[in-house]
Amino acid sequence: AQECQNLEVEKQKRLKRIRQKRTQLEELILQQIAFKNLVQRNKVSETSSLAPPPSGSVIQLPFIILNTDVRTVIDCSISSDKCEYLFNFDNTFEIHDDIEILKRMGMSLGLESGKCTADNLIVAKSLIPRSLETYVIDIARGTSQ
Amino acid sequence: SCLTPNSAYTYKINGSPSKELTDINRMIRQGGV
Amino acid sequence: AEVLEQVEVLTAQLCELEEQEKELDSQKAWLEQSIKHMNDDPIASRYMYVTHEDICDAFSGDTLLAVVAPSGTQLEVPVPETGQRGQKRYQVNLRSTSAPIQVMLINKE
Repeated sequence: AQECQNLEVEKQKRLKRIRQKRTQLEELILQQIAFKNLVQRNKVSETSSLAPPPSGSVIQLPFIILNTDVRTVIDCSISSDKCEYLFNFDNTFEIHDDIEILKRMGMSLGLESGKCTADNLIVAKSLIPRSLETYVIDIARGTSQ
Repeated sequence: SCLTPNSAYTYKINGSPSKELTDINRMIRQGGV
Repeated sequence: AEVLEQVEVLTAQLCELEEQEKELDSQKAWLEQSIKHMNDDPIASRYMYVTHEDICDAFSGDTLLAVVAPSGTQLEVPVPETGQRGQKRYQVNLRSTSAPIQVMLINKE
């Protein structure tokens, strides 16, 4: 009975670890799809406009975005080598990473919000190896966890 | 998020999970409560 | 007999879970490698950018600071302090040890 109890505890621990690893894997799948979609979109856009966008108008990955209300006063101190910045805000702000922005741009085809259409699911599956297809289908159906 | 000694939240670009930013945003929204 | 049978069932389940976990580990490692390869590939990484318009469309009516920084740049956000007059001060500290950091103000019209 003691061994049975120990095995049951070990099983719950393993199930919890598997759930965490599956969540991390799904996040990586969304990243892979978003990155590939972004590269595809920019290639098509540059091909149709026959020129890369002006360098000052694009933001290269990796980046983060700090957003705050338009009335916020921002005070910024910069070290001479530009390797250290200190921002002071007189209001709240939010910080978002590039993956969050790509999701907001629809680059992960609505998979993260359960709004992936059948056509987009076909596109999503084409961007990842076959061995990961079942994960994408589960994410799209919202059955993953 | 990992708290440094002076109770600051830290995040590494391309190194920390997005969840740490979620924690930071929540802390800021709550005014650091 | 019942407990012994339960032990056998649990042992078999643990073996199956171990296989599941190994597969997840290998899938994760493959994906991390694939994403790293995309970031390191000079051709693909040239197209890994967003436009100011993309950023503005993702947020409504805010002031936006875009921070382009090398991987590993440390961002530190102290718990907000309250000034004498009760106003809160919110701070962000960015520190890079490998290359300069670029910050762009993308303000809404």
